[in-house]
Amino acid sequence: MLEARLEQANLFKKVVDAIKDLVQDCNFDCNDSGIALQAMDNSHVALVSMMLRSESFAPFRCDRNIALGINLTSLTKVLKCAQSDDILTLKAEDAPDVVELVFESAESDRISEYSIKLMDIDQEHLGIPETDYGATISMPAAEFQRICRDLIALSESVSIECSKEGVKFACQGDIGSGAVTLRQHTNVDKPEMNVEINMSEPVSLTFSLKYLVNFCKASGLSNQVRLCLSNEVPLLVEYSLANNSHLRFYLAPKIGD
Amino acid sequence: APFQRDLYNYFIQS
Repeated sequence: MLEARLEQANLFKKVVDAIKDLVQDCNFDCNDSGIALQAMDNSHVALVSMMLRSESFAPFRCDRNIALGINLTSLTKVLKCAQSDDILTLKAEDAPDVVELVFESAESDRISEYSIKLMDIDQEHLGIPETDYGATISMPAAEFQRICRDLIALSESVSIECSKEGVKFACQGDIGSGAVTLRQHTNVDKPEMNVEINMSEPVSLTFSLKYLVNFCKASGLSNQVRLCLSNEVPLLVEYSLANNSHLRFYLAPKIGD
Repeated sequence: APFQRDLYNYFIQS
């Protein structure tokens, strides 16, 4: 059986909120290492990969591998019933028909119990190769969100160019063009504002802003976001969570014709 | 317009 207690229901709410517009029906794969999810959007352009390690829960118990096939619209409806400071416990039997969600108020004696009917989802698990990226950029998540939201007003795609000058986000649209360049930057007082650029080779790739704006819904999960780029390879956008957990998005680059 | 590669092929092949 599965029993996973999360001190902050809000964390799970934010994760589901960040991915629900990209993917609809997902398997939450539970085993003794934690709860993982991997799902591709319908157009096969973006992939979501989430790992909530068992250390993120207290307690965490999962005796066997259990795949919880859940519709994220249904999950969102139930998670709306949790207050943000509630404690969330996920429960399921070994061959479950339903997943149970229990919300406990830390301050009052209220206990709310919900269940969601599970679905059979036939999902192929894709191997994500270890990649030595040509450029890795860590920057404030809010800054990345702002750049994507600003540029989408002008164009549907953005080029991300990383060189020794820094990283340049540039777009061209019908009304004109826009570009934002960031250089490496260390803020001693506010390390969450740091911009760190590690580059082994110059990289230039073009991506759909619609997807990037969508990934940025995860900005509330982490102060910093990490962008990993190599020419001709999907972009990795990573939000690190506590206890070595993470939410990662992969996006196929646009290719010129 | 530029097209986008199918991630399915990328991850399956690699």
